[in-house]
Amino acid sequence: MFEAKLTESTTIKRVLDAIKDLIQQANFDCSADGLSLQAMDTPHVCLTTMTLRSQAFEVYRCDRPLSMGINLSSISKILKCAASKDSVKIVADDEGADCAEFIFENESADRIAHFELKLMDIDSEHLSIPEDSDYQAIISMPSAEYRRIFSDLSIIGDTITIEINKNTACFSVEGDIGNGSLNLAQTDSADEKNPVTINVKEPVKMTFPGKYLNTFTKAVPISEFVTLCLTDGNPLAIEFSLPDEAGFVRYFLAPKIDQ
Amino acid sequence: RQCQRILSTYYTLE
Repeated sequence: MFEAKLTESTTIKRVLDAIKDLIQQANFDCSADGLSLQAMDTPHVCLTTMTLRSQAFEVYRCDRPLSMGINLSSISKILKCAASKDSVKIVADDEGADCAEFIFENESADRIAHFELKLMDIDSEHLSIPEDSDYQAIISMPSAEYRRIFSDLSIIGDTITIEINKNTACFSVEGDIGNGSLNLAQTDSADEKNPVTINVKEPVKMTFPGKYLNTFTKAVPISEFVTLCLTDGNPLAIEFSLPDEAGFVRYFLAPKIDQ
Repeated sequence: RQCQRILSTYYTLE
């Protein structure tokens, strides 16, 4: 038996918004620790991972691990039927269930909606991502700043270079109409309201497709801050963490390299 | 010309 109840549907709605433009379908792996998924986009250059830890839920029960193959567009359609303050309960049989049940209940518990989502068999490749990668540069910034930088730059062109030196990050773009760049310095005072922190072991300069960096802005409502981790020649890791260590959405994006 | 390598060139498949 799998049963998980979120106090407010907002949490899962936001998480799904952050991943549904990148992946069409994925296995939601349920274990005693929580709910997680990882999936690549069609060209296999971007990996999205998501975890909702058991403590994110008001009720969480998973008697034995199960994997629910879900079409992201279908689950999003069903969750549109939940008001943001409604609670969401997901129930599935752990013995080869062919559907999962979604129950939405309003705050006064006098309106209860039931939906059944058909599950799918999905063959997915699972990549092993090292947990404690030793990154050359890590930058943390308010997620609203992330949105502004990459929504602005990706309008100019799709080739975006991130260069991080001591205390400064430079984001630049080259496009058909011209080019642009933006420098972001580490904020001075620790009590700054919207801090930017930059940790550099070695300066790094890498290029990524703006289309993806802009798509990741869909995760901005999840988190006040975002962390970008870079190592020369390796995929960029971007993390949006849910409040109270309830979980996270992470993206891993292959760099553009000279052929 | 720039290109992207697929992620399985960076990470191992489980």
